[in-house]
Amino acid sequence: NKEQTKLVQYYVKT
Amino acid sequence: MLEAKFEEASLFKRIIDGFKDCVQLVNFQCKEDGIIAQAVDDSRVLLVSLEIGVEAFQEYRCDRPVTLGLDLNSLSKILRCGNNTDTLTLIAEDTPDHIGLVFEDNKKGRVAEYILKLMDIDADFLKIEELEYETTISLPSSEFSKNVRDLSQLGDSLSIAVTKDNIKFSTEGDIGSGSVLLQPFINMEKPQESIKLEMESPVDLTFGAKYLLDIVKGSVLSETIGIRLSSEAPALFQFDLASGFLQFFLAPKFNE
Repeated sequence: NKEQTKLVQYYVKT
Repeated sequence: MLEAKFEEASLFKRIIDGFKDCVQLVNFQCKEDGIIAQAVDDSRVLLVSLEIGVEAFQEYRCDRPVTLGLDLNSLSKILRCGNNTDTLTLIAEDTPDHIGLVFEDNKKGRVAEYILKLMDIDADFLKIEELEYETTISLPSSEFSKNVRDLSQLGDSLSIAVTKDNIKFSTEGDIGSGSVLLQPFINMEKPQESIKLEMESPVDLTFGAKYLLDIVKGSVLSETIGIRLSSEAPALFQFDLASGFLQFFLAPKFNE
């Protein structure tokens, strides 16, 4: 089974 | 003061229809050079980024930057009141608590005015670095929509695998599995029907089907979709406007 990643793992909040 | 006039209300309707089902509260940032908006869906997996350039408007004036916090459900109610061929003018003061929407049918002399209250939306703005993508493909948005809609009936995950020769969409679910293989080709007479593929290294990524079903709604904006994939980053799905774009950044699924 594959796990859904989240955007915050890739992008920085500004 | 913002005054942004679309030659046809249908353009703004299609833009909003293209992403209103995945995000509800969105800050539209209006500046001298056009309007941008960014929003992340509640599950923090899908990011929508919109840019409407000045050339998309018949007339555009924005004296100083202004942020319009819009509830897209409410906005859609008002947009449904206008006819597609009406002109649509968005009007806002410099520090607005509402926005005016004016639909005009010049042939009939019919003018319809609506006021929409603005929301104070506390949303993070995510910084998206310019990424090096390993693969760029472009295909008719109708072809992409069909594959996503067909395959998502079978499974809740959908894989996109690209090699130098082809693009493969596939899924597996409880009732069975399915795949669609596409090969690049150029249609000289109808370039928008071409399938283009540029690849540095093969990629094979898996995405949640429910997010792809949201993304295909952007197909109302463009006959083609551009998809950029990298094994290290969210995928970028892009629909180009005559001036501007609607982008979706989608985080992939990985093996645990």
